Amino acid sequence: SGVCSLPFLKQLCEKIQLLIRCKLPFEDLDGDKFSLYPTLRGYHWRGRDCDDVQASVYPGRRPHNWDADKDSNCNGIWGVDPKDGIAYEQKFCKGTESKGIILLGDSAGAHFHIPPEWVTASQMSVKAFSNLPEAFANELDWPQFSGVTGFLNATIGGWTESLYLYLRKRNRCNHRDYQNISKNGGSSNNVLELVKSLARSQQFDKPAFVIFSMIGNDVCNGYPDTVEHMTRPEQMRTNVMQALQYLNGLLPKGSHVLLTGLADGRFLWDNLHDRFHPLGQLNKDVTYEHFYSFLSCLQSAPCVGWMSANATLRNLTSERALQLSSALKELAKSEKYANFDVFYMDYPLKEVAEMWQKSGGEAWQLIEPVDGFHPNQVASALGARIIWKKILREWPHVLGKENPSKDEIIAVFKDQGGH
Amino acid sequence: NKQHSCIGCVLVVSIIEQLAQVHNSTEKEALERLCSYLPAKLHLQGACILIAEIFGPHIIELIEHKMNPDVVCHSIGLCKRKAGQPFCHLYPPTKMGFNVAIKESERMVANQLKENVHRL
Repeated sequence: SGVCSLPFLKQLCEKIQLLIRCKLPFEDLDGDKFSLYPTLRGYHWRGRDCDDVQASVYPGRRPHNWDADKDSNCNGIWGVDPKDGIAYEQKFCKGTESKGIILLGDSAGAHFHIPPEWVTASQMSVKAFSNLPEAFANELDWPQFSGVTGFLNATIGGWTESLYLYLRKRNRCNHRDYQNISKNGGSSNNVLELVKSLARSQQFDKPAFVIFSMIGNDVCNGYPDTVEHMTRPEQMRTNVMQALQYLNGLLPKGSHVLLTGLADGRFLWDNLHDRFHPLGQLNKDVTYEHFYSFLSCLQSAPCVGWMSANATLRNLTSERALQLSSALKELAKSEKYANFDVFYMDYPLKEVAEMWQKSGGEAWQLIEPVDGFHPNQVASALGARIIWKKILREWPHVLGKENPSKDEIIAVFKDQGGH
Repeated sequence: NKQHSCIGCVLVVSIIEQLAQVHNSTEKEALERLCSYLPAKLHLQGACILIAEIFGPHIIELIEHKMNPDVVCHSIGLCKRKAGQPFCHLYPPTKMGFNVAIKESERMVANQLKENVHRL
């Protein structure tokens, strides 16, 4: 606050504070909420803008004049086929039910990750810290590798597999149409604020597939009397209904919303408590039980309920999480909206663990090693695969048809301008 | 906030201690090594060097006297015990116990350091 009171920094500080609060890109000349810059809520978070001067050009827009002259929706498909004079966008994308994918999520959705080599003496080097500025500028999140909107090859172990990449593979007209509207600490209590940074126009844009995935913060907090601060089922219902009402006024007709339930965080203690934390690996002196207890003592634990040695408290936390998931399930069944349909599915943590164990892995390898709390890169990737298969099996219309011109698009437009 | 200062301190002191152990070096060299790893971008390396100038000598002295990171961070005031609350600690208690270890450490570090911490 001292620095920001200096006259020449005041404006800049105000802009940064506003953008951090609003979860909008720092660099966005035309104000269309899409950016040419990767971090600071840029294209690591939502599809890269292909013209940051014209506010009418951005990913997800319905093409203007079939993009005969320019790529108005940044999907890399534009121009006219000289053989028949038909615009490529018309030829390849018309009637293919192309759509964008949008995540309303928490730190798990944004893919919170602290590289273990930052805290492990034997692995430290200049190279290990080379990604530190980028990670800071992304709030220690890595949405570019995440399970819903990931699009870059993972550089933090594991691999990238995401619903966006699946959707893009199904229909290349969806290229760059993703938004990761997530934040660390995201929950049903602050989703209404968060959803306001979502960029979609009923008038000009394509429909979207929105995933509401807040997997823990409604039962997770750092208070010693943690249960008292958990969201109650009726409050959850009210919060999510308000967000859905808002979405109904924002999303184009033909959109879809998927609500996912909360995770069962007993997985954390069960699989980690007696293992060594990266800080304790050298001298075998700090286990996750110690680490959890230290954070809880400081009232800085992200989740006292599940990061606790008290089995009764862990069970109570899971019980509340189950009640909140049931509220979402009920809501998906009972509520109808004009511009989208609503579905519910459980957060597939159990299925992820089973899939990983079948391939020879162990459950603890699915948890972020430094914070001992979040799903890691492997869990995110496997989660995406499981969710994709479930949607394909149960609600295939949500994903749109497979584009028959897929190979032709690749042949003509190659990587479609990349990401 | 205060809690995050405490977590950050315990983390950094642990790393200095372990870097010295892994590279069989002094704690001073370990601290210099840690700063050298950080990128110059966003003044991260500069900030590390500045913090090392302020806290380094005291942290090194305490580590050399076999004080663990919890004790070091309580001694230099970055971790604080609230009245009626237990000491928050990451590492198992030392043989002499936290109270004695912290009192002894506090004697070792000059009052000037606390002023520096407060000012920072």
